[in-house]
Amino acid sequence: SGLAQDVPPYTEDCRSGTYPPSGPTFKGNVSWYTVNLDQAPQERWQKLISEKKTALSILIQAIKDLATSFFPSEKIIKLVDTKLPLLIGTLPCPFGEEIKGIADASGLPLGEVMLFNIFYEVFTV
Amino acid sequence: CTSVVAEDKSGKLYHARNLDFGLFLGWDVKNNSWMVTQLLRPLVVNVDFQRNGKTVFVSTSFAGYVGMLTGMKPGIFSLTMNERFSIDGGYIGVLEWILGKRDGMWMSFLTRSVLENATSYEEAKTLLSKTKLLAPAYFILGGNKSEEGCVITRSRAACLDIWELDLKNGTWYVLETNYDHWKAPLPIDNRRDPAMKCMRRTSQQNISFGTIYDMLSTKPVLNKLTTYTTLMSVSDNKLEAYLRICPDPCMPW
Repeated sequence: SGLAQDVPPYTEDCRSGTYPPSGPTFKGNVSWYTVNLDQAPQERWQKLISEKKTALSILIQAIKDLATSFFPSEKIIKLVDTKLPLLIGTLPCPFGEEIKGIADASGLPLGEVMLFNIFYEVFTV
Repeated sequence: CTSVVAEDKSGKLYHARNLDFGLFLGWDVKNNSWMVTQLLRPLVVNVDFQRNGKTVFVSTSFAGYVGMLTGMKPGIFSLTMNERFSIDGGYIGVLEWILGKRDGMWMSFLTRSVLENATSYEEAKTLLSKTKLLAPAYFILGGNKSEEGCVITRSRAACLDIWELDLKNGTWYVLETNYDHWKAPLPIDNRRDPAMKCMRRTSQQNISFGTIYDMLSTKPVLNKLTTYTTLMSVSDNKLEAYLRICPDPCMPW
């Protein structure tokens, strides 16, 4: 059994009638995009990224700010920007090429896009 | 995260998930929410991956992220991944990769590869349970036939357990959060029991997109880390995804 979660209002009785989604816990629908796997890996994400590059750069800037608050010298950011791109060729095909294409389309540094893509492995500690 | 595969009385399979991410990655005081979670929401997209003009698989993903955490191969299988925390975590795998030991697979690249290339539930199960990984993970896999549903618990090197649907013994759903199903969850992060309580209360005969969405909307299954909810039905070729938010009062995880 839980501790904090056994205490209302952090827990609640099973909800009903929430579908179709609406109300305060529904933030919106998710848009559909098509990725054509017949295209070269570097080109596949261009259309999607052209629409989402502002949101992507805001997220990556926030992660950089967070890292800088822990390591104020900015050495960690320099390491990501200069050393991570050296590993791009070691990623299995087609992922390295797709990440390069996303970095090109978004105008973000390759190392920072690569970090976003390996976030899971880094944060399972 | 919370993922579930459930079978209704007619043998139809449903697969759904809440994706929770961003714990300890900055707190936005103004909006009373996790900063990264909030910034991830505008990046959530549904993607239809096509070859020769035909759908190969569909997924709910983040723009800029080429791996997959949630996806479905229409008519064949559905797949979600939940984070598994371990001392022998992914950072060791990343260090090994940097040092040149590259026999493991990046987790989200494996899920993408399975969605793209596997042609059956069994093939997907084999690939997800046997491929060496850089990080531990839970893979939640659903198929299109009765009892095709399982939770695969993975360490980096081995498959620790496969927990499968078993109707004869009353297991009509499998539900995974972020803890090994044979162990108790962390007392301050018990989403499993509230979720299972709602599943039992719903009962097998009433399971549907609507009742599963109800369960995933119940606090603390829905919490401040919840970014999106995806509902999938392989046999109906349906994937629906919704952005989520948990207004106060709400558990931070």
